[in-house]
Amino acid sequence: MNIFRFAGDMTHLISILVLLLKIYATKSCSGISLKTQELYALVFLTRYLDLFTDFISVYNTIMKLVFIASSLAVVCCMRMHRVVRRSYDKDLDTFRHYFLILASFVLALLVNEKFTFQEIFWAFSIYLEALAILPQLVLLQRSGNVDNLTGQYVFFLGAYRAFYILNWIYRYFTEQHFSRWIACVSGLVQTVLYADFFYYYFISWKNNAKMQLPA
Amino acid sequence: SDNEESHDEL
Repeated sequence: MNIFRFAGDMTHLISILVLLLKIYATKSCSGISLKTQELYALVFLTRYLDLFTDFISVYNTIMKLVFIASSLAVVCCMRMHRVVRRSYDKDLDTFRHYFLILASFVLALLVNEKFTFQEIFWAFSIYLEALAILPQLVLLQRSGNVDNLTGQYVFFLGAYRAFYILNWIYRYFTEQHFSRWIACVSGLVQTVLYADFFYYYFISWKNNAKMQLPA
Repeated sequence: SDNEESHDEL
């Protein structure tokens, strides 16, 4: 464990807490893409298949449980909660995310570390995570204005993978046999996808203005 | 790339 990875995990945790705060505090999920939340639940469920077979550390196990539980909680809340679900931007959240699932699965069958059930689903979860934010970014683009908590949610979500890139660089230079090309390349793509969002987020922060994405 | 036995990252 290194400081970059720990910072990344904590930033990821913060992003989830900000999302839960937004939904419970405002009793609204406007501006949040249910499709992105469903993709994230799928990412965690397929990545942590080794939850009960490979024990890495208490920290690792607890964080896996937190990520799985929180992502499922958000999806259930957005689908079931009678107040929250009314504020879901159903007609704006129309990204065809099934294509992202299909593309990630096909790529995982072709590019993986080992052609085993667990490794294919691990690679699938890595590729899907890189693409999972797309419905959310499209939704924000369409809705134009980004409320503070949603903006902070997406910002922390993007920042966490940027910390992981620093973690991979650090591990590459400090560990002999470190080669996580699948995670590195996918994490790079993931962070780049946030680039334009980061740009407009920074502009709005600098001008101390409400964040506007060009329609 | 050599196969990691298990993925220690989240």
